[in-house]
Amino acid sequence: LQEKHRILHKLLQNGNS
Amino acid sequence: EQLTQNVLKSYHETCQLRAEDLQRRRWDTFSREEICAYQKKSMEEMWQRCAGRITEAIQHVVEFAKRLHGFMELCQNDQIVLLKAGAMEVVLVHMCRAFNADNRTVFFEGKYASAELFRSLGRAEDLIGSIFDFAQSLCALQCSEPEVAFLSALVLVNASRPWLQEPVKVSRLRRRLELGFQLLLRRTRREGLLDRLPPQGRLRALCSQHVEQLQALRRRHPPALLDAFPPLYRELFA
Repeated sequence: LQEKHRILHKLLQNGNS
Repeated sequence: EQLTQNVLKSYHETCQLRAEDLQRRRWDTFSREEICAYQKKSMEEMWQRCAGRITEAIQHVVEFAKRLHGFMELCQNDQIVLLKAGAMEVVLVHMCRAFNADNRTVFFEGKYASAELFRSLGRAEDLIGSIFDFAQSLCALQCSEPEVAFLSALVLVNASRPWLQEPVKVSRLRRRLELGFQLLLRRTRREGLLDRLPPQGRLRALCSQHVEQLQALRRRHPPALLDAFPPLYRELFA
């Protein structure tokens, strides 16, 4: 699922912005 | 109490538009000329614009989720499942804050817009009507900001979403949120709100309708159409 949702995954991985 | 404070803080920190600003501008509507200009846009351009605004709103929902106590402790699969299924539903709940039920207009690109402004979306007009009806029904409940904050968290943290790997963990977090919400409602003497909320299926139906309309658009246009849509929007809905 992470593979198919790279952008969402990246947003979740980034610190609070 | 701690959880309530966290939900409210997360909501205020990630709110796209402040309630006071939305209230202050609720009679700032598009002029006839501006409405005509929107109506003259091509269906493709109007879809892209709406997709852009939806994506901006969804980015705020992701930030809200990240700040919610317990959300980032869920496994990555479940974080994605909950956001993929719930982000658009949360955006629709938030829309009641940006909706003026007195003249059926919604805040869009800087001013309040009636449904007719979205005419160039073509067959998606029915969808716009359904979304406006939903916003109108939610507005009638006159939810406070803390109530909208809890409703957003509860729409998001839903243990019945398909493909969750750890539904028990999601369920536990949801239970805590429900308790916090009940305490808030008791304190503000608003317990009756729970019985008046629109059924969950209504939000789900609106989201399905949105995806169906997008699929219909894709069938009628070359695949390159979606290239101009925001990547996050494509990832979630296409």
